[in-house]
Amino acid sequence: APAPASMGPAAALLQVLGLPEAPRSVPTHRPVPPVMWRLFRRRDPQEARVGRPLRPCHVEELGVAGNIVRHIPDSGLSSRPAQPARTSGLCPEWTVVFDLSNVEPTERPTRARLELRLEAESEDTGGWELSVALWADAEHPGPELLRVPAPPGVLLRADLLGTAVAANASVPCTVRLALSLHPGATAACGRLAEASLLLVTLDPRLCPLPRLRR
Amino acid sequence: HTEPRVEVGPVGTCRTRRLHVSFREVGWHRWVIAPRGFLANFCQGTCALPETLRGPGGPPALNHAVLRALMHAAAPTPGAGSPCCVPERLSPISVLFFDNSDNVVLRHYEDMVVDECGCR
Repeated sequence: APAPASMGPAAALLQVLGLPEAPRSVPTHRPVPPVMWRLFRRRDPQEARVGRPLRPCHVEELGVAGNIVRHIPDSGLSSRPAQPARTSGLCPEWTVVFDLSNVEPTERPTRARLELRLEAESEDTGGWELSVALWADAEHPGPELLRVPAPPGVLLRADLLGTAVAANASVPCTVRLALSLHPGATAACGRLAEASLLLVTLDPRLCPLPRLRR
Repeated sequence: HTEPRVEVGPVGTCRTRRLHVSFREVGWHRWVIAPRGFLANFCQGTCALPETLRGPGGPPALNHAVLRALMHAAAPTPGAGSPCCVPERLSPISVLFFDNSDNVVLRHYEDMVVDECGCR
């Protein structure tokens, strides 16, 4: 789309590239998650030449259509205490928040993978059961999305497409989830060490139409 | 980092020239994680006959370009010169970067690298 005439050349160029503004200097130099490096290297022309040709607008490693992949950290993780207050006899509950405001309205989600890692507070912890619900408010949790066994130290992955993030529609500005841990036989609790969302979207404006050779 | 530009004399036949885009030089290195740059390349050269009519292996020239080159050779007209040397085949790149919300984003961009030039 042509950029407005009032824009400077750099801003106009960035808009053509699908970036409304130049990202400022990086707020925190957080490490690049391994999955993002893997996806990037898969797309690297040097490595792509070795294997099969890559399909445009397709994320092979995740097996879905898409041309934008975002690794979105839980925006509440840094402000949350490492040992949250717990109600008597129960493990703590967490609210995780994912800021999706940078996603353009034209983008359609094709994968929304929640990634969580819980760490044990003591060595004899065998694991827990984790339930994930949409966050409604502090007193009235929303509907439960999933309930899964959660061993300590293992990266848990759950697809939220069709539940917390609607398919074939614009993504919401934020996704808020309530996590609660149900202790196993040892009754020892754990702490939430990592929470992120891997969001794959397809922006049809960036997908080329098949070209016909003359 | 481009090839040295030919300022005097014939530019040569239309073909792909090397152009390396460095994200540091354009000031994007603070938020672009990878790659640090890429070979974007560009097209430069004349599209006069017989170069406009490519042999086997090269991209086929547009009929319009051939006739325009013929017309230009036969009766040069000011303002309507020979065909233009432009990208014929391009390939994509992927860019890994931080956005303003500290998200790590991988974006796939089509048509970023000129692989082949032709006369149009």
